[in-house]
Amino acid sequence: STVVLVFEAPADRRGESQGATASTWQWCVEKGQRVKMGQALGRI
Amino acid sequence: LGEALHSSKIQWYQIPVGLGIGFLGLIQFYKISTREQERQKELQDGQRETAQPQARLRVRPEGPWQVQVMSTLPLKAISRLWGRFNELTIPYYLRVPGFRLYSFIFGVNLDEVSEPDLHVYPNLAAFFYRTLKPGARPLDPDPNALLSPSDGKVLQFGRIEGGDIEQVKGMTYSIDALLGKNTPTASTRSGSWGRGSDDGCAQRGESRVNEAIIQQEAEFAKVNGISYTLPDLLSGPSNARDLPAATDESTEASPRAESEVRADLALGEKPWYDLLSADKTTALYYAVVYLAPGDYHRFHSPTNWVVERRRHFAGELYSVSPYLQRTLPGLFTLNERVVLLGRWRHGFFSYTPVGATNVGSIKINFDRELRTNSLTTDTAADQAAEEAARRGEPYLGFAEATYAGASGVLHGHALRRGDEMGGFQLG
Repeated sequence: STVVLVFEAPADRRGESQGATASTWQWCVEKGQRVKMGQALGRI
Repeated sequence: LGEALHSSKIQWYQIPVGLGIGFLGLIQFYKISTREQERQKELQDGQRETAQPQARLRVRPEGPWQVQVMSTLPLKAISRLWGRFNELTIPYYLRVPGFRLYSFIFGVNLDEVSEPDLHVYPNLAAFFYRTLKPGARPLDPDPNALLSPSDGKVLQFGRIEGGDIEQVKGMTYSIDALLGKNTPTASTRSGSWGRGSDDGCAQRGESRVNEAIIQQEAEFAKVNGISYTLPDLLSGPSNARDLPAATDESTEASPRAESEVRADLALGEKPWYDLLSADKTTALYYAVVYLAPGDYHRFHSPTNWVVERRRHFAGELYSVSPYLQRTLPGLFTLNERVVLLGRWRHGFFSYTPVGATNVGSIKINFDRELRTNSLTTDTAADQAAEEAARRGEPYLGFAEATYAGASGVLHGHALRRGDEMGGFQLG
């Protein structure tokens, strides 16, 4: 089974690769990482 | 002859499982081929209009031979059979060793299970849908964090560029195909198929089809001070519309109305990602979390949000293992899934549990009428497809329901971060 989240969040127009500001969306996980329920996937 | 019959030794052998699966696949393949040939013949004879309306077409995915074989199998029937099998009561003294063996194989941490006495679980289905001890899953204290809804492995995440979600190994599928593009017309939501339920606040337990769904879709998200509807956010570059405010006409979901609106606003057309403004910048992101068989299979709200509607796609039930995700493009758009659409404080938010062969039943706690992996639902979907075919309309592939708020005035079902939303059950 799988869960897919699709959501809108504040983003840096310059692109994530050029550095995002504190108010933009940032992921806190990596691909393939095991997570537990309640753990942060990302934050703003 | 009589002597031969009496004196011949009869020896029984077990048929290998693979042979049995292959046999079933062959039969299914033959049936589908025959049906397809008949359909082609009807088309050639020009009898399509007079012939009986065709049922919901089964999608034949492309891929290696494993996928082709799998596509010939009656996966939903197998899944339902698997579910029934796992609901059989296990003898009392076999439960603990059985569940311990299962836990050993699939890595279940029994220390976290709320019920320490494994005898309590009568079967594997009950153990699979177990609850955890209070405090076993602390929530991230940061209120600005988006929480993982369940235990699992993060297969993929990122920013949605051009309306496509990247699957494993660079394969992509359209966000339209995953979530559904347009709201069905009222006629396609008629009957028991397409009925939605109120949330827990509906003490009467009665369901309702939101007949005024199109009208109520106004102001789904606000970007750059302009209101947009959900189809605007989810549609591709060709039909994103720049509307000063959502109106009945602008939110009409039928193709004809869309083309009319597009014609009126031809100069205002622009890709959906152009909706994101320069000053108030937002973008669409996605994350895919895979739950392995040993994981805790209930899911929780990842944030504070309001679920406004759900879309049930009665698709197939392919395995969603990472292997098949690599080999079968658009797997999530083929499988049965429940799309919950709503909003959070930053705009659009959706949550989509996708079923699989072994866990085909998706349960949503606040939706009493939702039935997934059900023969009745499949039949109803086929009927809806037939009705759409009779009317000459395309079948959108899903049934939609909306949730009324507690007061009956506010629209949607509110969820707090960490609230249990539902889960996956065996079969």
